[in-house]
Amino acid sequence: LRVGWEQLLTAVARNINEVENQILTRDS
Amino acid sequence: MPVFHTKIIESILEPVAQQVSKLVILHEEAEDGNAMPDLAMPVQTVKLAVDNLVKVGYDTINCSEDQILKQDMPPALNRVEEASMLLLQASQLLRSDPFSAPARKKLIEGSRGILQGTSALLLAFDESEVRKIIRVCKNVLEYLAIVEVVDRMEDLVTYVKNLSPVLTTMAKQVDGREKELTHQVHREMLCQSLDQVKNLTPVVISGIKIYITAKENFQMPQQVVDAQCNRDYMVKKMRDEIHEIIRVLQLTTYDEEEWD
Repeated sequence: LRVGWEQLLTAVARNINEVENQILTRDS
Repeated sequence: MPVFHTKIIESILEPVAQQVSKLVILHEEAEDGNAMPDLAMPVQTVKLAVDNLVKVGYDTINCSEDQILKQDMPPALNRVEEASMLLLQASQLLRSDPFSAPARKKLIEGSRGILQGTSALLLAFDESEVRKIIRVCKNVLEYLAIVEVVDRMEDLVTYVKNLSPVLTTMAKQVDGREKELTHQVHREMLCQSLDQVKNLTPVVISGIKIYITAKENFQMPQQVVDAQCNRDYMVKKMRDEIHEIIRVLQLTTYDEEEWD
């Protein structure tokens, strides 16, 4: 479970960055 | 498990969606209470990412001319921000009590909230992209609507010259969209209609040409009427296919059998 939460939060942060990239790409 | 209708949305959300589902199950199985790790660092990383996303999101809202996008984005951004606060509260609770049950609950709610918020954001953007393609389709429809005023050969030359780039843009954008969809049936429907439009283009132009020739050569009135009917019929067929493209572009439901 320990590794699970850290992995999830890392994935969540990556996911947010990818969404941000999508917005920037489509916006340009 | 949610099903995402475009490849890009699927590639971004699917891994997180899977992990959230897995962790919810793990969490439920771990109700006996194992100590939770200190999650301050990863939560801080998420918060920074969320702060950036919210900033970029509001910049986009301010610059966009798409009223629906401007309306759809703020609730999604709020959802992500609130979820980030839940994660922060969870990590603070865990610092004082690594066994805290409310902290676990907030972690799950926060992770889910971020997934839902980012999903809503991506969908809002995707819908905005679809609206852009539909605008191009409607542009073609507008050109087709003025076919009745094309009654001289020089008009036809101008007409074709103006119609061609709009048709090419539409074909390119619909083709790109088709490749991006995960739903096979919708992809095939778009492909079929686009092929029809491509096949009908020379037929429509030829129909206009025949009508102009009949008119200019003072052929029998019935021949002119027939040529006009044929032209209108071909134009209608093309318009119907473009309306079908517009309809399919807006579909997001899924063929249950296929996904099962």
